[in-house]
Amino acid sequence: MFEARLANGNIFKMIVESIRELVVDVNIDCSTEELSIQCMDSAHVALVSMSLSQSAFDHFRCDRSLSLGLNLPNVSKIFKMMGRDDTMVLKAEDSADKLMLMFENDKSGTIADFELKLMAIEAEQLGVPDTAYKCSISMPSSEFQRIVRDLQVMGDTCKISCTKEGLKFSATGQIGTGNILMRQNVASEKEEDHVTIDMEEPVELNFALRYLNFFTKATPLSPTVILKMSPGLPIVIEYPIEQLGHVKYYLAPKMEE
Amino acid sequence: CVLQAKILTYYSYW
Repeated sequence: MFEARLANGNIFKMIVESIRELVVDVNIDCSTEELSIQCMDSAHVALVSMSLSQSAFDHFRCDRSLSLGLNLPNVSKIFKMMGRDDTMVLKAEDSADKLMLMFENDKSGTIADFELKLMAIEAEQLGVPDTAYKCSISMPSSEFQRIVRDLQVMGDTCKISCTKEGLKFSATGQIGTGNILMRQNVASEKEEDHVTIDMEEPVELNFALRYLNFFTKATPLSPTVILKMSPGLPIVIEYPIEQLGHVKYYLAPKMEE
Repeated sequence: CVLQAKILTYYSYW
């Protein structure tokens, strides 16, 4: 038996929104500790990893580990019917071929329930080693979203370089070149406005802007985004969900041929 | 020419 009740159901809706443009069918893995997702996009260029701890839930029961195979476009349609302040309840039997979803609202007294057919999805689980990255940058997620959105008008590829000068995003195309430099900034009283750059050695990597823009769909989940880079390795773009979990994206760099 | 690498190149299957 799996049963989970999330007072702020909107968190789960935002998680679905943060990955649905990258993957279509996905397994949500349920264990006694957490709900988690690991999946690649269809082009095998990016990897998404999500974790939401059982402590995020008001009630969490998972008698044995199970995978809920879901079609995200369908899940997203159902979540469109969830109110902003709704509580979400998920239920599945151990041998389940369906997932029960309930959206409850105490104020309006409404309870919506849905039964969603589950699918058997063959999962390609990748082992991501724990890596010490050469650069780690924390910045406001809204600022990152604005930069990668704006740079799309210049070209398809974004060069991200971290030097002692700061973090620079560059894009070149037919109309010319654009550079946006972020310097370390810890002046603001609000910690979420800080830009912190932790650099062991300079790193410069190229990435597809299209993917960086997909990742910013997670912006509503977190005021802060953490970027981690090492030469020749995929970038890690992490959106922490309070102290309760995260959505992490791994994107392989573009390489000069 | 800039080629998009694949994530599979970097991480191994469990």
